[in-house]
Amino acid sequence: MFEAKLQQGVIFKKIVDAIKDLVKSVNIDASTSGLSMQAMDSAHVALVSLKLNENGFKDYRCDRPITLGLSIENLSKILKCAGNDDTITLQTDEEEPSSLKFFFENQQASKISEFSLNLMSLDSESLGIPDTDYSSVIQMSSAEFSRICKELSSISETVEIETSKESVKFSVQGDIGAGSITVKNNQSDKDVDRVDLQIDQPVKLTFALRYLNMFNKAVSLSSTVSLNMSEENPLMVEYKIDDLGSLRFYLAPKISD
Amino acid sequence: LRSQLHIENYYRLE
Repeated sequence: MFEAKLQQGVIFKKIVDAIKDLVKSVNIDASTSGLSMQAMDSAHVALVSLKLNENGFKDYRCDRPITLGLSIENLSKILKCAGNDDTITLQTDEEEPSSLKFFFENQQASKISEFSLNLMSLDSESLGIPDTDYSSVIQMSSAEFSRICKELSSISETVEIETSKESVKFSVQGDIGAGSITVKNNQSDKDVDRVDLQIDQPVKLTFALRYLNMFNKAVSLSSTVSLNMSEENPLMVEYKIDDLGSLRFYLAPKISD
Repeated sequence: LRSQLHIENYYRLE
């Protein structure tokens, strides 16, 4: 028996919205400790990793580990039928399920919707990501990071991110010209202005803005985002989801030919 | 010119 009930179903809707442009189908692994998912985009440039802890669910039960292979597009179609204030319950009682049941219930418990989503058998292409001590970690407003990426993507396809002890600089160079946005360390009380820089070693890395813009679809999951970088390593962009877990995106850098 | 690397260049398949 597997059953997971989310009090704030809207979080699940937002997670699926955030990844649906990046990945088409995923294996969700359910275990006693919670749900996890890892998937690469079709070009194998980026990777998304989701971890939801059992403690963050209103009810959670998973008697034995199961893998749920599903189409994100089809999942998204079903989740459109859930209201933003609804609870969402995922359920299956089969050992090797061919479908996953969904229950959506509104706050007054006056409306209950029930759906079943056909599951797929997908090759598992899980990558081992070691725990990494990143040499530059930036925590800032997710909305502000999203804005910077969006603005710069009209000038260039790539952005160079350069950190120093005091600031992080986002630079672009395109056909029409060049520019940069520098964000300084700022210990403001307001989330929107706050910028935390933990720089052990400065880094200078270049990334495709198209992917960063896709990651930023997760902006509504968390008011802050953390950018984790080490020289010659993928960027890890993390959105923490309150008590529930985290959504991480990894992006391979671009290198000079 | 810059080349886009693949994520598998960094993390191994499990």
